[in-house]
Amino acid sequence: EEDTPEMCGKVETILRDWIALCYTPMAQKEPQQALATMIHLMHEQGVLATDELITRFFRLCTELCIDVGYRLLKNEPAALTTVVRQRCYYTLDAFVKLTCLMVKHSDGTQHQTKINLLKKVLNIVTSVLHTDHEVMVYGTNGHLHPAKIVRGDFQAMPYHRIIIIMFNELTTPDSSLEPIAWPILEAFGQAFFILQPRRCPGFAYSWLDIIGHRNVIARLLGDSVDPLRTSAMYTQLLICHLKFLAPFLRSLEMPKSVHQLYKGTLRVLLVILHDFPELLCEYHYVICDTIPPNCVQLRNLVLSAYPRNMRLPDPFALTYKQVDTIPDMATEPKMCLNINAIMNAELRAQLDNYLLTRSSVDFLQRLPSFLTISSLPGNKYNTTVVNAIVLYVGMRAIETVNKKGQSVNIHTIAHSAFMDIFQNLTVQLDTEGRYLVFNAIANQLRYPNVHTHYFSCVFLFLFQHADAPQIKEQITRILFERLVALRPHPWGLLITFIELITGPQYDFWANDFTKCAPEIERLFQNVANTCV
Amino acid sequence: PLGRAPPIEDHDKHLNALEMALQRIPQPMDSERPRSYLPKMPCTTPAFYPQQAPSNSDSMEYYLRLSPETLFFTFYYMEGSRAQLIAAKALKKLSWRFHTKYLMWFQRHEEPKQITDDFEEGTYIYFDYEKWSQRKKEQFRFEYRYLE
Amino acid sequence: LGTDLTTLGLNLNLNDSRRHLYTTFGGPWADAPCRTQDLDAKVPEEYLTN
Repeated sequence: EEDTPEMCGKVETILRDWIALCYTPMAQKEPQQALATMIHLMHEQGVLATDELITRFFRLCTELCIDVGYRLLKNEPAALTTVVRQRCYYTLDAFVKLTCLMVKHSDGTQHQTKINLLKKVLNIVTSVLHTDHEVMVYGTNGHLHPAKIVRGDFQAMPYHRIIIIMFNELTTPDSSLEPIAWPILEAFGQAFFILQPRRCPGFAYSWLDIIGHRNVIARLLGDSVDPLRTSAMYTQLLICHLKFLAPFLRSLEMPKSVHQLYKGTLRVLLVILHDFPELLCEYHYVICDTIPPNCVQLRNLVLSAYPRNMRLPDPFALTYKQVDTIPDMATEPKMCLNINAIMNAELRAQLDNYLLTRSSVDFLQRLPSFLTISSLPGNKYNTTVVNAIVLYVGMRAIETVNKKGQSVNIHTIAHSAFMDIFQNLTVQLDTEGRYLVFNAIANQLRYPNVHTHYFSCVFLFLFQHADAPQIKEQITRILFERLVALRPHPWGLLITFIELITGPQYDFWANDFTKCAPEIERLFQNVANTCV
Repeated sequence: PLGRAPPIEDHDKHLNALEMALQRIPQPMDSERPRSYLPKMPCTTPAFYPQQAPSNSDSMEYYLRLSPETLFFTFYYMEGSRAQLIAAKALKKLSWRFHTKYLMWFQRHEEPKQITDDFEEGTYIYFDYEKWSQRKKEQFRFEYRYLE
Repeated sequence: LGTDLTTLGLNLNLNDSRRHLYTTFGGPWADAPCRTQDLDAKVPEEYLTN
């Protein structure tokens, strides 16, 4: 139903009265009393009579606040930006204050009422934003009331301000909200998810600003009320962001706008790597599944993470024999992943059958078809399926070695159904497919753990037993491009490459590709000098 | 080695939206509490001015090297911030005490002439934030109920 | 070859690696950490003199 002029007038009056009240010293010292005054007024005006009216009230408030923002920001000359923005904040902060007080003090100790109100408001803010975004950015005008002013370009700031100030207000430690601390975070998490860059690209910078805000990081990762759930939520949001960025990075489209967003992403990930490396350790698989194969440094950043209580042995001071004996190299890494759910049931069943019986040669021949999605160069294979097969086979291989009472090394992993899979894919696939398989293997070269150990041995084994020089070259390329990129570098990558170039059994330097061009030869020597 | 990937369906739409949004990238103040008494006014300074705070400026040791007047400025004009907290701690280390009624910092100029359970009396230096200067007050009674 | 991550304005001081970066993180668009005066803190009510 259309908003009646009467309703619009009531809401505007209430909001004006609140703005006049909420900045007074009395209201700042006794906010509950100020709220009581407003609740009385709102009851008198009948805006709280039904759920529908409450929804309408908050929606009209939101739209009024956004309108104020648009009017003020519309013609701002650069010199007055600070003053203009502060004038916007005056109205926006008042609205947020009213909302937060209503959430905090609604219905006594009925926590569900508080959460329902918060969800309602966030729903309203996100849908107003979305509609505004559709109109302002894309020019569609599905539902906007014709009487609304024509605003011009989309202004993210009012929404950004409402969301972050509301988040700060409702997640500050407060005894009245402590019982619903997690539902509050969950509600905001839902709102962030709805506003993700793929849905509202015009809001992308504000969105990353929110996700990367120190208070958001603090509440979800730092002093979290429910670390398991909040870290999963935060990872999901990171993945949403990477999914937006990925196509630009993959297609090498880096205008200033994308470059700025990428740089901001690096900053946020660097903070996570420094302060919460366990998050990147535990979710590395799903995160790397989102990162395009050509984003070497971004991926290295994720894979370089290691648990804070771990001391990494110096990769330059170890022999591979010593690497084999590091106790951590036998430890299963903690992964927040259901290994049985990463590929479809049919493929898994066939894979399991082969790994158990090692009898169906036909399966090995058909395996590439499970990975192929098109004939378009650069896009022939389903990277997610490739990554899944590699990890699944590797984890099953490790299980089998352990069940025999053995430890992982280059001898125990050889000549098995598991190695058949890797060797077969290596030989059967074309360059593009092989690149993806090797990428998937290299994605497991991380901090000392049994996955790092296993997949390091896989690489060394494949290199040593490769019939064709292009296979050795591609293995080298995969490792090398990750090493030649600027820091950080995962520990497992370093020890694997060092072994490859120093182990006499690999005869690395005899390969022509190490001398294919003077620049390449120099580059190899530089990396080798650093490594050895 | 994979070459460029073909653009996705909404690629141009997303890129155009991003390009427009770049003109209005968020400002740090958008997620900060506003300061009505001394609004922040970003100014461009010459490149040879330090562009970042010194790396140890978040420490008590740094604040203890600042003059009392700088500490008073921090206390009164950076309200509700970590800087105000550290400045207050630094002032206390320098034997200043906050009077919660007058909202001013006091320091004994000499040993009090009288000390009871409820107050001490004598000559004090205090920082008058209205006149923005240190002043001396003789025969001042500092009631302990107003001691922060 | 990527970006030199030490030039992104984060204080990656290895000597102080136990301190969390996020507590002073200025956000994805900031070239420097937050200054002490930009960080909110819970202060005694009497300190709110303004």
